[in-house]
Amino acid sequence: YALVGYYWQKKNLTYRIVRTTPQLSPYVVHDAIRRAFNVWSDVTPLTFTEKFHGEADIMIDFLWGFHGDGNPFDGPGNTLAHAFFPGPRRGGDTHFDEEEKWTMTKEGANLFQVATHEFGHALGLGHSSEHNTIMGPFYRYRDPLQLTEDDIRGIQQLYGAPEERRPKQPLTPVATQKPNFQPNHPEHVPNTPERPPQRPPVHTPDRRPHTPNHPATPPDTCFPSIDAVAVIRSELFVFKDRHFYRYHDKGLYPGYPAMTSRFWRSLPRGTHVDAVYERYDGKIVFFKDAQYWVFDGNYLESSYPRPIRDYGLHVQSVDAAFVWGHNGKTYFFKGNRYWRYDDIEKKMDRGYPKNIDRWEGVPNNLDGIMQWTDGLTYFFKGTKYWRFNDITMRVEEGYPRSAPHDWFGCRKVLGTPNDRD
Amino acid sequence: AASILNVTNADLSKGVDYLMKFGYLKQDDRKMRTGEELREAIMTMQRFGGLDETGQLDADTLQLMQTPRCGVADIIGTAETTRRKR
Repeated sequence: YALVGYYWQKKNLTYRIVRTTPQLSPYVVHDAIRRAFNVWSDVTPLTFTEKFHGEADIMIDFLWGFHGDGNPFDGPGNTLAHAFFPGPRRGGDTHFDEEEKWTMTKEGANLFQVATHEFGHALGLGHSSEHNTIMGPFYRYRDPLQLTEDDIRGIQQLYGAPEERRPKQPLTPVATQKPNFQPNHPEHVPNTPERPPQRPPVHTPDRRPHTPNHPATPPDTCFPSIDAVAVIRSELFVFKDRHFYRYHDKGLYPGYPAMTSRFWRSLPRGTHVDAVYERYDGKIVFFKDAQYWVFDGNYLESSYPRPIRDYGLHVQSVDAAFVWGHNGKTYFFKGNRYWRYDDIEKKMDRGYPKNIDRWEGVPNNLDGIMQWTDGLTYFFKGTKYWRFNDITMRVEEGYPRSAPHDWFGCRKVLGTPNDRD
Repeated sequence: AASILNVTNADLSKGVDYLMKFGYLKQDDRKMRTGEELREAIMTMQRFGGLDETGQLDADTLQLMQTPRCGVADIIGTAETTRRKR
């Protein structure tokens, strides 16, 4: 690793995304940036807080060509991004070349992965000559992205190892944290393995091998309907009755389903949730009847639950909630109406509720809505789901399709008279 | 230098530009640069790229120079310092 001689003399840093790229939804950009900072905060005592106004320690922008810092971008290919080493004014600032093809996949330039590298510079690391490190100068898509020993030694040379603190980001199964966990306890899910669920890897959900101790009979995921769906830390979470199902890109994590109220304690026991969404700041918000709960990871924030009228929602419950990446606003659906809420300004937008028919092709009385990591919006009701095109503002052709088959790992195509056979 | 490194003048020129841009070579007068300095710069760049350190602007090395990368210099204190002086 290489240290450049500059580092931040404080541990709590702020960042601000000045502009996002139109190639990705704002939600996806904010999520990618937040996760990239998490990679470094996981191995140091540093914290990163997003600001939405004014100056921040690390100003992040998408720019092209000559952009006033003496280090012009060169168009598509070659140079993808650069960052300034820690210091006042421009120090820490991170620029992405708008003319690259930014993605969240292995095609083009993966924003999360490039950002992780650039933030290494913004924290004081130079390029490592050690091959395969995150801080190597050449872009290479990694699946999954993980810091190497060289990267960790470098950053910890500057800031030290993480202090003992309440975990903020990881979503850890409660069972792994409870030494007195009793797998045969009646509250435990019937089809969970005989061993406590193992801790899923943080931020590396997509290459976890199935454990040999996993029971041979997989859980039934052919849901006739779901209660709520959410994308949390870029993973799919499905809520059904008292349980939730957590998916990586190859299917359900071992050890799931798990009981929702055992993972997010303080939620009402033995019941379902109405809606769940991940807020812009990474907090997870649950709705049940006329109340809502805000969690930091799986820790309840103080003073919750609160009434949903805080949101300006004068209804007894909501059907679904999600953040629409198209504009970063939070939407609530109930029956044939929907509301638009500004989570940053903390106020309901004027003129709402409106009729759901503005979302052309989307049915009433939805079960759940989520924006997937592909930047597209998906609506769920019963066994069906609809993919929505944010540009044409209508459901895409070929939808609805079978949600259990396409999303939940059910091998049957539901919707036929004998579909439960 | 092109004949020593067995490359075309165009490839040499591109290579030198790249090596200067990312800090492997000082941004001073090209005519004052020795072949040995150039070879050492290429070897250092090859090390960063995980290539065999041949010191030659071979096909793999030229290909590496086309690879998408970070815009921050690899060697801090040469090109950067020179730029500041100017």
